[in-house]
Parts: sequence; structure tokens; C-alpha cells
Amino acid sequence: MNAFRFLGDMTHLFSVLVLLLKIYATKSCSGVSRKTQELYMVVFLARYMDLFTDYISLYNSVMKVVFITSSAAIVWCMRRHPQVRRTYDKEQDTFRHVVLVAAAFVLALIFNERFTFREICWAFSIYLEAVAILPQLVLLQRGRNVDNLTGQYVFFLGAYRAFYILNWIYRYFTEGHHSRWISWLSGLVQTGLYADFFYYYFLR
Amino acid sequence: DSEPEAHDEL
Repeated sequence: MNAFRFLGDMTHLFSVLVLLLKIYATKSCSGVSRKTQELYMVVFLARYMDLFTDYISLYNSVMKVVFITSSAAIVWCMRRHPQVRRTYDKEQDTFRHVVLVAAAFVLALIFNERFTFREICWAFSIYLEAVAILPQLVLLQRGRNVDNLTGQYVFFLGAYRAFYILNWIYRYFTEGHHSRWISWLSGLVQTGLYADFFYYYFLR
Repeated sequence: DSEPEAHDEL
């Protein structure tokens, strides 16, 4: 594993934990899109279906479990925690996220490495991850002031994707590893969405 | 043609 991949994983982990701790410590999820969080939970569940079938390393398995449980904890807090759920901006968080799920699913059925359950789940998770931040970006644009922590959360998520692209470039030249074109294309779209957000974020 | 390799990234 190269440094870019590791930094990518760490910024990703950090973004999720920062958000969970923020919600838990302040007992508030104001400014956080529950729809985006639900999409991420679906992303992790679909992608890490291979947890029991393909063993890569202890590191990979532990990280997969951490991502699934921490995203589920965020969603649980926003839906069920007696104090946190009252701070959810339901009227502002109106993005039709089901549309994204349906579109990602149809894309995965058409464009996949192979027409198998594993590969369709994987492609679906990659497509959905690329656009999962959209409800959060819409919510941020509606709010007057972007909360520092929410801004940092989006920043770390963007950094994660950027590091992953560097990791693919590095692997391409050192290992001759051809990351699948599905990840390249989706990763670029995803990073572009974040770059766009930060362009306006820093302008303000 | 063989089954695609397992996904080694997160």
C-alpha cells in the first residue's frame, strides 16, 4: 500500500469520525444532510458485501467494518437519537436521493466489469458514491453560513478522493496496475463536485 | 475469461 492510498483512507476515516463526534458532542446535526449520510451507508453496505467472500488484509477488513458501523451510527443518531433528531433540517434537506440510487443502479446494470452480483454491487457503490454528496452540497448552499465542522467534513471527503486519484496514478506507474476505468471516471466526477464546492466556499 | 480480481481498495 502506498502513502497516497493510506492518506486517502485516513482522510476518509477522519471525515466520517469528525462528523460522528460533532453530532454526538453537540447533540446537533444542524447543517448535515441525512440523505447524504443514508446514501453513504448504502454505498458502504453495497461495496463491502465482499467482506465475507474476498479477504484482502486485516487492515481492509477492519476499515470496512469501521466505515459501515460509523455511517450507520450517524444515520441512527439523525433518525432516532431523542435530542439529535430534533435538530435535523428536514424542510431544507429536500434532495430526491432515491433518484440517485435508481440512476446508479441502472448504470451498474449496464456498465460493470462483469454481470455478477459482486461486480454489479461494486459498480453501483462507485457510481452512488460519486454523487452521494449532492444533497449535502444543496443543503450547504441553502444555509447562510457554512458551519466550520461541516465545511471540514466536506473538505476531508474531497481530500480523500484526490488522494485516491494520486494513488491510482502511482500504482499505474509503479505496479502497472490498471485501476478499473469505472473508478477513474467516477473518481474524477466526484473530485470535480468537491472542487466546485471549494471554489465557491473559498470565494465567500 | 477469468473472474475479475477482488477489489483491494476501500
